[in-house]
Amino acid sequence: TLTEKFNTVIRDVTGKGKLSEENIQDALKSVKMALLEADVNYKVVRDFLNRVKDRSVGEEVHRSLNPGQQFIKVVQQELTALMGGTDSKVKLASAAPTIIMMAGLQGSGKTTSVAKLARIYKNKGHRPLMVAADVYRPAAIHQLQVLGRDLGIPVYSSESQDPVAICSAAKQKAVAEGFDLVFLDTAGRLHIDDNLMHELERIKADVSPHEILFVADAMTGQDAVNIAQRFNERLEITGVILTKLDGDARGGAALSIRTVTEKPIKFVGVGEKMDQLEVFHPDRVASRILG
Amino acid sequence: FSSREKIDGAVLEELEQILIESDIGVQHSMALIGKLEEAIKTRDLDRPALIKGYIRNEILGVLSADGHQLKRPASDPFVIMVVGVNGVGKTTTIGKLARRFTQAGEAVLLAAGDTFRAAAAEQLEIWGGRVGADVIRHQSGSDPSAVIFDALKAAESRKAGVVIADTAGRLHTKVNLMEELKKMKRVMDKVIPGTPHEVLLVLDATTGQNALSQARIFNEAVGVTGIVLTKLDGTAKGGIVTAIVGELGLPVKLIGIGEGMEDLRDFDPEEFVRALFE
Ligand SMILES: Nc1nc2c(ncn2[C@@H]2O[C@H](COP(=O)(O)OP(=O)(O)OP(=O)(O)O)[C@@H](O)[C@H]2O)c(=O)[nH]1
Ligand SMILES: Nc1nc2c(ncn2[C@@H]2O[C@H](COP(=O)(O)OP(=O)(O)OP(=O)(O)O)[C@@H](O)[C@H]2O)c(=O)[nH]1
Ligand SMILES: [Mg+2]
Ligand SMILES: [Mg+2]
Repeated sequence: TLTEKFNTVIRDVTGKGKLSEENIQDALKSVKMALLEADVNYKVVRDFLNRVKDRSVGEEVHRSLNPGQQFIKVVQQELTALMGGTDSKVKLASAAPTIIMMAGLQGSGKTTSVAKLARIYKNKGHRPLMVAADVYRPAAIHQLQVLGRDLGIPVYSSESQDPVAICSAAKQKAVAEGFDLVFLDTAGRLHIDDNLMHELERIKADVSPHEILFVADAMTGQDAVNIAQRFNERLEITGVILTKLDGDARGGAALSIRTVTEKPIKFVGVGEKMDQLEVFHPDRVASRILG
Repeated sequence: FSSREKIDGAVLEELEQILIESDIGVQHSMALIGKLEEAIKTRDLDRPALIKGYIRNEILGVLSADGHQLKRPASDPFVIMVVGVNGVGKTTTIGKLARRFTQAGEAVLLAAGDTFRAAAAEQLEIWGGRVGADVIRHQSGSDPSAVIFDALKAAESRKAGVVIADTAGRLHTKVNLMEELKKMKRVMDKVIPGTPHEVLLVLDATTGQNALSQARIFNEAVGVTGIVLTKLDGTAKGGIVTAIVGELGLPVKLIGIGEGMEDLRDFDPEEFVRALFE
């Protein structure tokens, strides 16, 4: 584990007045390995290491008798700071309804997360409406309807083949019938599919969502940076939901996505059941990434 | 690579970045670079341009190992079980694969073995309708092994050529779900000895090094006979299959390159390696 590797570093570094560049070299290499093995993006790792190095070199260690431990603290602090705070609240609009749009790649967990999130707000006393705007995937609308029926949350769907029209009509229904939260479930799409990315832009332009949540799979590899960047560039996402954290993926994608978008990770999916969506804890995910 | 005069640390670091960014994985990238460093010492690898060729050949050598084709038994039905973690593209792949057989005039039966996820059976039924395959399904929440049992019985009585069993997505770390998968496989073998003839593990090309754990654990549980790598129409390279083939000997048989019924291809190692370095 990284802790074991750091303990070797501690032995080598203890007793020296300041952390010198040479001392840090091996320690940085262990951090690099840990982060890359956690699927953090290569360039994100390089930038992170430079930051840690700048902070550690010459850091006063004679006050603390344990320079190695000080180095570990620097790494953990930098990582946790990068992961962001617990800003997990969905921004409720001053005038209802609050519109929350989910977006992301195919299979990332959008439909499941829409239902989980709507359930949280229903339990807080809100009146959510879920919108089945995925007209492409076979039985996608049916999937959301089943979840809505199980949770006792209404689902809006229509015969329309135009997701923009569906979202627009859903907003009108919400206003007319007093729903205060509208969750838009959109079809999975590639960040490089210009037509489908433009479709999301058109939905955004039409209904002006208050939150645009990028839903990403925690086991995503190096491409997480590229994917998140594209979604953010085109939509200006307001937050991220990281799914399938109940597996054993280290979740380095979280650091990559956070670094490139600078948007908060608001929730994490920790299972397939409807009660398995939690608030994001940066320190927990940070130590998971470090291994 | 630039046309530098010799192979130095900078060139190797550049190579390390290319390998890791293609999701080949840290361990495997280090191993490849280690081999390269040996080759540099003992062979005539003195120019950076030759490095790329060396690495490409190493990877191609691993990926070109035998066994890319689906192994079909002498007598029908040919039974294929499709497994993998959540959302990777199992159900969609089954639709595409079924079409290959129905287009060749075969009778194909699809078993809706995902009895857990909302609208899973309905999703498979729509695919069945699209490609001309019958679907055997039970109510949501029923025992998936019972669906498999019925599907194989139906295949025998209807003299179906191919049976493809869909299963619910499950994380490999969930012991009880992996046990359920083992049970489904035992049920198949009971009804028709020797089945399933193929156990295809579906992996998402955007997945990082966790794909190696997935492959390892699914293989230990049910014996994977082939890999389907989906979503290669995205920008992820899926390099982790190099480690999977190299370490576990599991052949990549098919790739998914889109959401339509025609978006399935046989795995082509040459094409794959070329795309890795693009
Ligand atoms: N284990 C686990 N599975 C999850 C989680 N979130 C979603 N899933 C599963 O992941 C699979 C895909 O979920 P969906 O909600 O259909 O994903 P999607 O993004 O809507 O997919 P598309 O609409 O096709 O793009 C399903 O099997 C879900 O049950 C999670 O946090 N943990
Ligand atoms: N772009 C692209 N999308 C794909 C590919 N294969 C599947 N998909 C999409 O990925 C999403 C998930 O596909 P499914 O077939 O439902 O995946 P699954 O593994 O059966 O999911 P679960 O049963 O929930 O575990 C759907 O939106 C599919 O259209 C592919 O090769 N390329
Ligand atoms: Mg969906
Ligand atoms: Mg499925």
